[in-house]
Amino acid sequence: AGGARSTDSFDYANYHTISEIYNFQDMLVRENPNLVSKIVIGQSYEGRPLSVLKFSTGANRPGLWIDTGIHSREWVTQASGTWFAKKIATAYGSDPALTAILNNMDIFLLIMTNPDGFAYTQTNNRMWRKTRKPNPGSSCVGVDPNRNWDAGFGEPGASNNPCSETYRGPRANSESEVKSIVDFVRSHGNLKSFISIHSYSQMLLYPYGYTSTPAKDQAELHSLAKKAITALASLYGTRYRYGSIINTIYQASGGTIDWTYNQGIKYSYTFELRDTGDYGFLLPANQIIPTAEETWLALMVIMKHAYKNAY
Amino acid sequence: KETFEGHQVLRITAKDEAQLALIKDLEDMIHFELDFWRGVTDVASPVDVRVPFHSLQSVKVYLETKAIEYATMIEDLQALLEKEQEEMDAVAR
Repeated sequence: AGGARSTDSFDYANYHTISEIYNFQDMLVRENPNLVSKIVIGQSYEGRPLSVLKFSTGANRPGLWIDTGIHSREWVTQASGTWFAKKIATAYGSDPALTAILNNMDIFLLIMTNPDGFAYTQTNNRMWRKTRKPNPGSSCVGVDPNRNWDAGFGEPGASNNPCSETYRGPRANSESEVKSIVDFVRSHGNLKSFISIHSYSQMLLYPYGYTSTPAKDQAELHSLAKKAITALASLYGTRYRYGSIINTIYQASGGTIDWTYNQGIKYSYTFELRDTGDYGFLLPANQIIPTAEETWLALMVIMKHAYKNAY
Repeated sequence: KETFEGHQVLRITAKDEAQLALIKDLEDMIHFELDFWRGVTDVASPVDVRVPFHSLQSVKVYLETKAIEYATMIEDLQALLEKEQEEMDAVAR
């Protein structure tokens, strides 16, 4: 992968092609056969695998979910996901908190959530955000996969125009990239947290986006978010805002974590990673590791809380 | 391959709710073909928007006539993309 023969020599401080990231995943599985496996939960419109890395030390455990890259142009998220994967594999057995989590729960990590979009950003249009399925009757391609979930689908906060960056699609779950996760979440049935990672604008958000009605666990989600961003800021001082999606950004319908929360996954959060480089989606590669490191601290706060507060 | 020659990314800062509403109006001006990187939220948060070359003058005039502050966050998007690509190629080598 990018010349790397092992995940130790993989260059985490640079952006990589889709095949390099797929190779990285396979190497990590090969190097850690007793901890890491790869589950293909579906395929993208163009036939690419949706491969989830499963970190597990036992059977029938509750799970913690992390995904990166659902908006393909947010490259720092896929790059951070790669770093997280290596971190989980190396910290198991040495970091007591992570070890305790993995001795009782599984972690599922989907690095390449929108592979067609990611491939397209690398070959045709660096600024591509959506999926790549054609829209009948329109010359515009793709759906915003963060408006395609069955939570307030079609309500204000998404577009019905296929040419819009926030096009919601013809119906909820119309995108295989979304439907595959939906099917996995339902069939697993025991996910305790679901963290979807975006960039940029430095926010940690919880449901809801489609309604101003507070989530019934809002008080707990709010205080946990505060703890998480405090941990994040402890490393480099990166300041995050936090709150519900609708109160912190704007009304957004059909969003990922609104659906997961409505499925009963209490600790549903979405991140907007850092923009310290002031270049938006073109976050310089030297920002990847600092971004991943600080985000990891926040992820650990959420995962530890989900582990210690069984429900 | 889609290129972005002459596209700029503007960081727009509203000083009150009225200006925020005027910035939000930009979202509906489809002919400008704007790409909101960071959407309109509240007065405390800047709005980042990619503006194609053909709309640059109109958008800047719109902002200036409404006395809305903005700064150019990315002067030439394509130049930055090429730099990023060069870095990736160098790493691959």
